[in-house]
Amino acid sequence: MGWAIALHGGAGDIPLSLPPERRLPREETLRRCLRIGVAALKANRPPLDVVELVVRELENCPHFNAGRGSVLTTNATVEMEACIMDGNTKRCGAVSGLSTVVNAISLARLVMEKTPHIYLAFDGAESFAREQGVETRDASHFITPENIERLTQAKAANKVQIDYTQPVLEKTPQVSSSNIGDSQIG
Amino acid sequence: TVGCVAVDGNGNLAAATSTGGLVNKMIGRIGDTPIVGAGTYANYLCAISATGKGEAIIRATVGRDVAALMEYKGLSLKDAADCVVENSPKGTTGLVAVSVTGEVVMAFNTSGMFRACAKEDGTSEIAIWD
Repeated sequence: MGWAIALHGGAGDIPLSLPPERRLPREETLRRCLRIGVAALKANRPPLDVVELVVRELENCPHFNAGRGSVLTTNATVEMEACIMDGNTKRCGAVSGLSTVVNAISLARLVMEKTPHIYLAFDGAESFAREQGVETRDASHFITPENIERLTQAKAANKVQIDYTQPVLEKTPQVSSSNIGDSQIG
Repeated sequence: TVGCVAVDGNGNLAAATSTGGLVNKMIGRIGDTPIVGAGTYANYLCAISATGKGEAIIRATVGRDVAALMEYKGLSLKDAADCVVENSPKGTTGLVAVSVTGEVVMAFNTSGMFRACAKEDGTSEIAIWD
Protein backbone atom coordinates (compact mmCIF):
# COMPACT_ATOMS: atom_id res chain seq x y z
CA MET A 1 0.00 0.00 0.00
CA GLY A 2 2.52 2.64 1.11
CA TRP A 3 2.17 6.11 2.59
CA ALA A 4 0.79 9.12 0.72
CA ILE A 5 0.26 12.81 1.44
CA ALA A 6 -1.46 15.72 -0.30
CA LEU A 7 -1.77 19.36 0.68
CA HIS A 8 -3.37 22.50 -0.72
CA GLY A 9 -3.10 26.24 -0.38
CA GLY A 10 -6.53 27.21 -1.62
CA ALA A 11 -8.47 27.06 -4.86
CA GLY A 12 -10.23 29.63 -7.00
CA ASP A 13 -9.81 31.76 -10.07
CA ILE A 14 -6.01 31.90 -9.93
CA PRO A 15 -4.97 33.94 -12.95
CA LEU A 16 -2.52 32.32 -15.36
CA SER A 17 -0.80 35.70 -15.40
CA LEU A 18 0.18 35.33 -11.73
CA PRO A 19 3.54 37.14 -11.71
CA PRO A 20 6.61 35.10 -10.63
CA GLU A 21 7.18 37.22 -7.53
CA ARG A 22 3.79 36.05 -6.28
CA ARG A 23 3.80 32.48 -7.66
CA LEU A 24 7.32 31.40 -6.63
CA PRO A 25 7.06 32.01 -2.87
CA ARG A 26 3.82 30.03 -2.83
CA GLU A 27 5.33 27.15 -4.78
CA GLU A 28 8.37 27.21 -2.50
CA THR A 29 6.14 27.00 0.58
CA LEU A 30 4.24 24.06 -0.92
CA ARG A 31 7.59 22.34 -1.69
CA ARG A 32 8.92 22.98 1.82
CA CYS A 33 5.71 21.79 3.49
CA LEU A 34 5.59 18.68 1.33
CA ARG A 35 9.17 17.88 2.39
CA ILE A 36 8.19 18.30 6.06
CA GLY A 37 5.19 15.99 5.65
CA VAL A 38 7.15 13.32 3.77
CA ALA A 39 9.93 13.35 6.37
CA ALA A 40 7.35 12.91 9.16
CA LEU A 41 5.70 9.98 7.36
CA LYS A 42 9.10 8.37 6.72
CA ALA A 43 9.77 8.76 10.45
CA ASN A 44 6.57 6.75 11.07
CA ARG A 45 4.77 9.62 12.76
CA PRO A 46 1.01 9.07 12.91
CA PRO A 47 -0.94 10.81 10.11
CA LEU A 48 -2.77 12.96 12.67
CA ASP A 49 0.57 14.44 13.75
CA VAL A 50 1.67 14.79 10.13
CA VAL A 51 -1.39 16.76 8.94
CA GLU A 52 -1.26 19.03 11.99
CA LEU A 53 2.45 19.69 11.46
CA VAL A 54 2.00 20.54 7.78
CA VAL A 55 -1.05 22.76 8.31
CA ARG A 56 0.81 24.64 11.09
CA GLU A 57 3.57 25.42 8.60
CA LEU A 58 1.02 26.61 6.05
CA GLU A 59 -0.73 28.72 8.73
CA ASN A 60 2.59 30.41 9.53
CA CYS A 61 3.16 31.36 5.90
CA PRO A 62 1.68 34.82 5.16
CA HIS A 63 1.15 33.95 1.49
CA PHE A 64 -1.78 31.64 2.22
CA ASN A 65 -5.22 32.36 3.60
CA ALA A 66 -4.87 30.83 7.07
CA GLY A 67 -3.19 31.92 10.30
CA ARG A 68 -0.81 34.73 9.27
CA GLY A 69 -2.17 36.02 5.99
CA SER A 70 -5.78 35.25 6.83
CA VAL A 71 -8.18 37.33 4.80
CA LEU A 72 -10.17 40.02 6.58
CA THR A 73 -13.80 40.32 7.60
CA THR A 74 -15.86 43.31 6.62
CA ASN A 75 -14.66 44.93 9.85
CA ALA A 76 -11.02 44.41 8.86
CA THR A 77 -10.56 41.77 11.58
CA VAL A 78 -9.61 38.11 11.35
CA GLU A 79 -11.87 35.21 12.28
CA MET A 80 -9.95 32.00 11.68
CA GLU A 81 -11.33 28.48 11.69
CA ALA A 82 -9.92 24.98 11.44
CA CYS A 83 -10.80 21.30 11.66
CA ILE A 84 -8.90 18.05 12.14
CA MET A 85 -10.16 14.47 11.91
CA ASP A 86 -8.75 10.99 12.58
CA GLY A 87 -9.97 8.42 10.07
CA ASN A 88 -9.81 5.27 12.19
CA THR A 89 -11.77 6.62 15.14
CA LYS A 90 -13.69 9.44 13.42
CA ARG A 91 -12.63 11.60 16.36
CA CYS A 92 -12.52 15.23 15.25
CA GLY A 93 -12.10 18.76 16.52
CA ALA A 94 -13.07 22.12 15.02
CA VAL A 95 -12.82 25.79 15.97
CA SER A 96 -14.19 29.04 14.53
CA GLY A 97 -14.04 32.75 15.21
CA LEU A 98 -10.43 32.82 16.41
CA SER A 99 -8.68 36.16 16.34
CA THR A 100 -5.56 35.67 18.46
CA VAL A 101 -4.58 31.97 18.20
CA VAL A 102 -1.42 31.54 16.12
CA ASN A 103 -2.19 27.97 15.00
CA ALA A 104 -5.92 27.29 14.85
CA ILE A 105 -5.33 23.68 13.73
CA SER A 106 -3.60 22.84 17.01
CA LEU A 107 -6.47 24.28 19.03
CA ALA A 108 -8.84 22.14 16.93
CA ARG A 109 -6.80 19.11 17.89
CA LEU A 110 -6.99 20.05 21.57
CA VAL A 111 -10.78 20.32 21.28
CA MET A 112 -10.72 16.74 19.92
CA GLU A 113 -8.41 15.45 22.62
CA LYS A 114 -9.26 17.49 25.73
CA THR A 115 -13.01 18.05 25.51
CA PRO A 116 -16.08 15.87 25.08
CA HIS A 117 -17.12 18.15 22.21
CA ILE A 118 -16.28 18.48 18.55
CA TYR A 119 -16.62 22.20 17.81
CA LEU A 120 -15.93 25.34 19.87
CA ALA A 121 -16.43 28.83 18.45
CA PHE A 122 -15.68 32.54 19.13
CA ASP A 123 -15.47 33.52 22.81
CA GLY A 124 -15.64 29.90 23.92
CA ALA A 125 -12.86 28.91 21.57
CA GLU A 126 -10.72 31.89 22.58
CA SER A 127 -11.12 31.18 26.31
CA PHE A 128 -10.33 27.48 25.69
CA ALA A 129 -7.14 28.65 23.95
CA ARG A 130 -6.16 30.67 27.04
CA GLU A 131 -6.96 27.71 29.26
CA GLN A 132 -4.79 25.39 27.15
CA GLY A 133 -1.96 27.91 26.95
CA VAL A 134 -1.58 27.72 23.18
CA GLU A 135 0.41 30.49 21.53
CA THR A 136 -1.61 33.65 20.97
CA ARG A 137 -0.66 36.96 19.43
CA ASP A 138 -2.18 40.34 18.91
CA ALA A 139 -4.62 40.36 16.01
CA SER A 140 -2.22 42.54 14.00
CA HIS A 141 0.11 39.51 13.73
CA PHE A 142 -2.25 37.95 11.23
CA ILE A 143 -2.99 40.98 9.10
CA THR A 144 -0.85 41.64 6.01
CA PRO A 145 -0.81 44.74 3.79
CA GLU A 146 -1.84 42.55 0.87
CA ASN A 147 -5.01 41.48 2.62
CA ILE A 148 -5.85 45.03 3.65
CA GLU A 149 -5.61 45.90 -0.06
CA ARG A 150 -7.78 42.94 -0.99
CA LEU A 151 -10.45 43.98 1.49
CA THR A 152 -10.36 47.48 0.03
CA GLN A 153 -10.80 46.03 -3.46
CA ALA A 154 -13.63 43.75 -2.37
CA LYS A 155 -15.44 46.60 -0.63
CA ALA A 156 -15.02 48.75 -3.74
CA ALA A 157 -16.51 45.93 -5.75
CA ASN A 158 -19.12 45.41 -3.05
CA LYS A 159 -18.34 41.69 -3.10
CA VAL A 160 -17.50 38.82 -0.84
CA GLN A 161 -14.76 36.78 -2.51
CA ILE A 162 -13.79 33.11 -2.54
CA ASP A 163 -10.20 31.99 -2.57
CA TYR A 164 -8.33 33.78 -5.30
CA THR A 165 -11.34 35.03 -7.18
CA GLN A 166 -10.68 38.43 -8.64
CA PRO A 167 -13.07 41.22 -7.75
CA VAL A 168 -14.50 42.82 -10.83
CA LEU A 169 -14.65 46.46 -9.84
CA GLU A 170 -18.10 47.97 -10.38
CA LYS A 171 -16.71 51.33 -11.32
CA THR A 172 -14.34 50.08 -13.96
CA PRO A 173 -15.22 48.40 -17.20
CA GLN A 174 -15.39 44.61 -16.95
CA VAL A 175 -11.80 43.49 -16.55
CA SER A 176 -10.92 39.88 -17.10
CA SER A 177 -9.82 38.44 -13.81
CA SER A 178 -6.64 37.23 -15.33
CA ASN A 179 -5.46 40.80 -15.58
CA ILE A 180 -5.65 41.68 -11.94
CA GLY A 181 -2.98 39.35 -10.59
CA ASP A 182 -2.92 37.38 -7.44
CA SER A 183 -5.66 38.11 -4.98
CA GLN A 184 -5.55 35.47 -2.22
CA ILE A 185 -8.99 36.72 -1.46
CA GLY A 186 -10.18 33.68 0.42
CA THR B 1 -7.57 28.05 2.97
CA VAL B 2 -4.87 25.47 3.55
CA GLY B 3 -5.21 21.74 4.12
CA CYS B 4 -3.39 18.44 4.37
CA VAL B 5 -4.38 14.76 4.21
CA ALA B 6 -2.14 11.78 4.93
CA VAL B 7 -2.17 7.99 5.09
CA ASP B 8 0.68 5.93 6.54
CA GLY B 9 1.90 2.52 5.53
CA ASN B 10 -0.58 0.87 7.90
CA GLY B 11 -3.60 2.58 6.40
CA ASN B 12 -4.13 5.11 9.19
CA LEU B 13 -5.73 8.28 7.79
CA ALA B 14 -6.13 11.89 8.89
CA ALA B 15 -7.30 15.22 7.45
CA ALA B 16 -6.77 18.83 8.56
CA THR B 17 -7.92 22.20 7.15
CA SER B 18 -7.46 25.79 8.28
CA THR B 19 -8.64 29.11 6.86
CA GLY B 20 -9.28 32.79 7.31
CA GLY B 21 -12.51 32.44 5.33
CA LEU B 22 -13.77 34.90 2.73
CA VAL B 23 -12.61 38.45 2.14
CA ASN B 24 -15.17 40.98 3.39
CA LYS B 25 -17.21 38.27 5.11
CA MET B 26 -19.75 39.17 7.72
CA ILE B 27 -18.73 38.94 11.35
CA GLY B 28 -19.62 35.47 12.64
CA ARG B 29 -19.77 33.83 9.21
CA ILE B 30 -18.80 30.17 9.36
CA GLY B 31 -17.47 28.47 6.24
CA ASP B 32 -17.04 24.85 5.27
CA THR B 33 -13.64 24.27 6.87
CA PRO B 34 -14.80 23.56 10.45
CA ILE B 35 -17.94 21.69 9.34
CA VAL B 36 -17.09 18.01 9.62
CA GLY B 37 -18.27 16.28 6.46
CA ALA B 38 -18.10 19.44 4.38
CA GLY B 39 -14.63 21.00 4.27
CA THR B 40 -12.87 18.33 6.33
CA TYR B 41 -13.58 14.62 6.71
CA ALA B 42 -11.83 11.31 7.36
CA ASN B 43 -12.94 7.75 7.99
CA TYR B 44 -11.34 4.29 7.59
CA LEU B 45 -11.41 4.61 3.77
CA CYS B 46 -10.21 8.10 2.96
CA ALA B 47 -9.32 11.59 4.18
CA ILE B 48 -10.46 14.81 2.45
CA SER B 49 -9.64 18.50 2.79
CA ALA B 50 -11.72 20.84 0.62
CA THR B 51 -11.33 24.50 -0.36
CA GLY B 52 -13.26 27.07 -2.34
CA LYS B 53 -16.61 28.69 -1.69
CA GLY B 54 -17.67 27.50 1.75
CA GLU B 55 -21.39 27.91 1.20
CA ALA B 56 -21.25 25.67 -1.90
CA ILE B 57 -19.07 23.06 -0.18
CA ILE B 58 -21.43 22.91 2.82
CA ARG B 59 -24.46 22.50 0.55
CA ALA B 60 -22.69 19.72 -1.35
CA THR B 61 -21.38 18.05 1.86
CA VAL B 62 -18.24 17.49 -0.18
CA GLY B 63 -16.11 15.62 2.37
CA ARG B 64 -18.72 13.13 3.47
CA ASP B 65 -20.08 12.59 -0.04
CA VAL B 66 -16.67 11.45 -1.30
CA ALA B 67 -16.37 9.03 1.62
CA ALA B 68 -19.97 7.81 1.26
CA LEU B 69 -19.53 7.03 -2.44
CA MET B 70 -16.52 4.91 -1.54
CA GLU B 71 -18.26 3.35 1.46
CA TYR B 72 -21.66 2.57 -0.04
CA LYS B 73 -20.95 2.38 -3.78
CA GLY B 74 -17.45 0.98 -3.68
CA LEU B 75 -16.12 3.69 -5.95
CA SER B 76 -12.39 4.37 -6.10
CA LEU B 77 -11.19 7.59 -4.49
CA LYS B 78 -10.67 9.15 -7.90
CA ASP B 79 -14.14 8.26 -9.17
CA ALA B 80 -15.77 9.43 -5.96
CA ALA B 81 -13.85 12.74 -5.86
CA ASP B 82 -14.39 13.44 -9.57
CA CYS B 83 -18.11 12.75 -9.18
CA VAL B 84 -18.48 15.14 -6.23
CA VAL B 85 -16.33 17.94 -7.71
CA GLU B 86 -18.01 17.71 -11.11
CA ASN B 87 -21.42 17.95 -9.48
CA SER B 88 -20.52 21.01 -7.38
CA PRO B 89 -21.23 24.38 -9.00
CA LYS B 90 -18.39 25.29 -11.34
CA GLY B 91 -15.76 27.56 -9.89
CA THR B 92 -16.56 26.72 -6.27
CA THR B 93 -14.75 23.55 -5.19
CA GLY B 94 -11.32 22.01 -4.90
CA LEU B 95 -10.12 19.13 -2.74
CA VAL B 96 -7.14 16.98 -1.88
CA ALA B 97 -7.75 13.42 -0.73
CA VAL B 98 -5.91 10.19 0.05
CA SER B 99 -7.29 6.68 0.43
CA VAL B 100 -6.48 3.73 2.67
CA THR B 101 -4.81 2.06 -0.31
CA GLY B 102 -2.50 5.03 -0.87
CA GLU B 103 -4.41 6.66 -3.74
CA VAL B 104 -3.99 10.46 -4.03
CA VAL B 105 -6.51 12.78 -5.72
CA MET B 106 -6.27 16.55 -6.15
CA ALA B 107 -9.45 17.65 -7.96
CA PHE B 108 -10.90 21.13 -8.59
CA ASN B 109 -13.50 22.85 -10.74
CA THR B 110 -11.91 26.28 -10.29
CA SER B 111 -9.23 27.62 -12.61
CA GLY B 112 -6.51 26.57 -10.22
CA MET B 113 -5.54 25.16 -6.84
CA PHE B 114 -2.21 25.50 -5.05
CA ARG B 115 -1.41 21.85 -4.40
CA ALA B 116 1.32 19.32 -3.76
CA CYS B 117 1.46 15.57 -3.14
CA ALA B 118 3.88 12.68 -2.72
CA LYS B 119 3.66 8.91 -2.45
CA GLU B 120 5.96 6.24 -1.07
CA ASP B 121 6.56 4.95 -4.59
CA GLY B 122 8.49 8.16 -5.24
CA THR B 123 5.94 10.01 -7.34
CA SER B 124 5.26 13.65 -6.38
CA GLU B 125 3.73 16.80 -7.85
CA ILE B 126 3.60 20.53 -7.10
CA ALA B 127 1.15 22.48 -9.27
CA ILE B 128 -1.29 25.39 -9.50
CA TRP B 129 -3.19 25.03 -12.77
CA ASP B 130 -4.26 22.02 -14.85
